[in-house]
Amino acid sequence: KQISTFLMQNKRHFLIPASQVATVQVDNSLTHAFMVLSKLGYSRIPVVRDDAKFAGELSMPMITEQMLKLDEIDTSCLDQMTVADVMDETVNTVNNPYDLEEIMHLLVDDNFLPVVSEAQDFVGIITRREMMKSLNFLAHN
Amino acid sequence: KQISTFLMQNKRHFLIPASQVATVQVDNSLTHAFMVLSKLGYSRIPVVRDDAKFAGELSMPMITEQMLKLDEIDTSCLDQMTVADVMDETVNTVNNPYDLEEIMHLLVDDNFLPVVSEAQDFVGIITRREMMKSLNFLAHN
Ligand SMILES: Nc1ncnc2c1ncn2[C@@H]1O[C@@H]2COP(=O)(O)O[C@H]3[C@@H](O)[C@H](n4cnc5c(N)ncnc54)O[C@@H]3COP(=O)(O)O[C@H]2[C@H]1O
Ligand SMILES: Nc1ncnc2c1ncn2[C@@H]1O[C@@H]2COP(=O)(O)O[C@H]3[C@@H](O)[C@H](n4cnc5c(N)ncnc54)O[C@@H]3COP(=O)(O)O[C@H]2[C@H]1O
Repeated sequence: KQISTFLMQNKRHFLIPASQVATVQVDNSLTHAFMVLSKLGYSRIPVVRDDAKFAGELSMPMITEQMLKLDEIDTSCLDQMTVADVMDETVNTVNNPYDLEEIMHLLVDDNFLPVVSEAQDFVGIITRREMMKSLNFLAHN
Repeated sequence: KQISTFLMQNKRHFLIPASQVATVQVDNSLTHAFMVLSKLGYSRIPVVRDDAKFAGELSMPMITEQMLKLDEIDTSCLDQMTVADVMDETVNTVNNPYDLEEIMHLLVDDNFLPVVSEAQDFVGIITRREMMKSLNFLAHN
């Protein structure tokens, strides 16, 4: 209870706004998505449709799995496939970035949580790093 | 202070022992390492030498960067390169899995922490998930 109250005072620091979040589009080719993930270095990023609606998440293994169909590395299929063909559409999301109990619970199993409005607008993400920073500060004070 | 005391009581749950941690060897080919990372789905894993000494960490971007040298996907170089050629040897490690203050501080920037003895033996890892589970329990009690 004390932790929630303290964290509530710092709530404005949790949300990383959509403008600062790397994403890919549902209709991007897997070749393009592969290059984006490789150069950015993030292990998993949100996928959007029509530029601003949340659609799911994409990780590198979802793409490399397509390259290893015959147990040798073949990249030729990537041009014909899109992010929509492999993305994860079943991910947990939150629509209230201030519901810390739910957020702390979900961050046990997820590296980050997409914040999505009722109308499916992609608002931003909440990361384990932001939560750990706050909990660290709390533990020292 | 209260948090550290509480967490200390649960300390036996933090360390994931080396036997349960997926790793690659310094001399594995990048083709082999690519397949291991793709099939396991972990974004980053420890690298060991002589089977049991900690050597560094390997992530998929370290491998895919080699495939994108000419801005198109070329996998032919992977057979001739080893994990040692691309791994990250500068990672934070801890040798005391019960120094919670240091662990909480380092888990702000790292997804997991390798636990390594003075003699460089790879003992296991401490993950953000394990820390989040404990902090979640603390917040509810
Ligand atoms: N370019 C960078 N600069 C500084 N530190 C970096 C970094 N890339 C990774 N890290 C560190 O590594 C952690 C794991 O990153 P990962 O990409 O696996 O996992 C990330 C990634 O999947 C996603 N993510 C974070 N920031 C993002 C962004 N701006 N755009 C898209 N996805 C993001 O959220 C996950 C958790 O992020 P979190 O910050 O908690 O945790 C990050 C952060 O502590
Ligand atoms: N097979 C699986 N089963 C259940 N949940 C899974 C999973 N793979 C990933 N996750 C979930 O996704 C988080 C991020 O995984 P990631 O592979 O990016 O990042 C992982 C990975 O780089 C490494 N890691 C965790 N367990 C490992 C293991 N057994 N062997 C090697 N590396 C491991 O530590 C990082 C943080 O792990 P953490 O558990 O905190 O956080 C994990 C966990 O909550």
